Amino acid sequence: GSSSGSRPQHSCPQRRLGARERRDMQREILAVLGLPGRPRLRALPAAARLPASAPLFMLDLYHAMAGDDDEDAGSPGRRLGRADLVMSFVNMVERDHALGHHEPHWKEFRFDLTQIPAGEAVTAAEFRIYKVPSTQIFNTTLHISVFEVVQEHSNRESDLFFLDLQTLRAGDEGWLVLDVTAASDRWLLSRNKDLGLRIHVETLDGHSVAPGLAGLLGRQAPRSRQPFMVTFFRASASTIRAPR
Amino acid sequence: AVRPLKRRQPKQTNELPHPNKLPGIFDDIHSSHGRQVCRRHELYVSFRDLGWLDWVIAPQGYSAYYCEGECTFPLDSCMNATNHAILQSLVHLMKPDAVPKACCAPTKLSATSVLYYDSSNNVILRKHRNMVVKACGCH
Repeated sequence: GSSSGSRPQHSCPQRRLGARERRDMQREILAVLGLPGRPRLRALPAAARLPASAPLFMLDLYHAMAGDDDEDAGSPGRRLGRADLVMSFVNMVERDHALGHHEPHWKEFRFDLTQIPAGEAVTAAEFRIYKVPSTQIFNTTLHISVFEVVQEHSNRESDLFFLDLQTLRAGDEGWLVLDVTAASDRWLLSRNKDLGLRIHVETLDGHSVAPGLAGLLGRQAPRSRQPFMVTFFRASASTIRAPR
Repeated sequence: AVRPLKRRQPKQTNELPHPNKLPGIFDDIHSSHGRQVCRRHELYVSFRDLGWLDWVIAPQGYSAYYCEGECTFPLDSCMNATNHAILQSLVHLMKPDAVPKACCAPTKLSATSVLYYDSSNNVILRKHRNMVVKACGCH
């Protein structure tokens, strides 16, 4: 069988696993796969378990990585084969801000990063959001920038840290990939704090545009187009996997 | 200088089989004393059998090869095939004429990748290099 684990062609003697065999086999395979154990999944309503953008993206990555087998050579940096762990974060809260006429519009996404294991070095991190053609703005160039919310204040504007900016047309459609790697230094230090990413959209002459009007989809989008974050890690000495 | 090895009298005849007369992959040849010659086996455990389909997205099961049986030149037959083969490889390097190459030391290790949901329903892709034996000296 190939490393992607598809069913081998030859017929092997098949038999059902006994209860004790199942337990031993599970422990052994969890160790080989380097998994700490079987996660306690939060029960989600069936509709929410439909394939969503992150699993589809990660499945493509899985197949690409399976084909990348044992490929240790190649250019340094974010080559797929070099990542040991890729995490996609979908568990998030979304906030829109468009109160005052003169105040900037923005859309904020908060991610729960508590599941990031210790000892992993971030090699790259992306925030992926889907854009559809705007129905309100036409023939306009837009600047879409993403900031990390470093510190929030009750009496004044939050402290923001600029991460990335992309320029595109109001009528463009597709996945927008924003590089948020620069935020990873801080989040590894305070893992139990949610990561806040704030999206601003402006026209060339500096007018703030509501991200939704610009065609950026949030949590209300179809499940295969909802935003998510992907982080590539390069394992340092991971203690989870005992030497085989 | 290499100290001459104090070798235990091998149980079978002293006459060493020529390396390229080693058994084929699916030959059912039993060595002279009923010991089964090293053969390649496939292990496939379906994750459905383990009840994991609610959290593992891919692959569908765990697949690997392993060797079972003894090399034709057992230095110490109570070792398992792989450890034995590694030891025999070392001895072969020191005395290539007297001791044939080991027949089932792993020669190709492949990575394993697994895609799963964690307890926050994030989707995780984990890859470990050099984890699954894909080929060995005799198969």
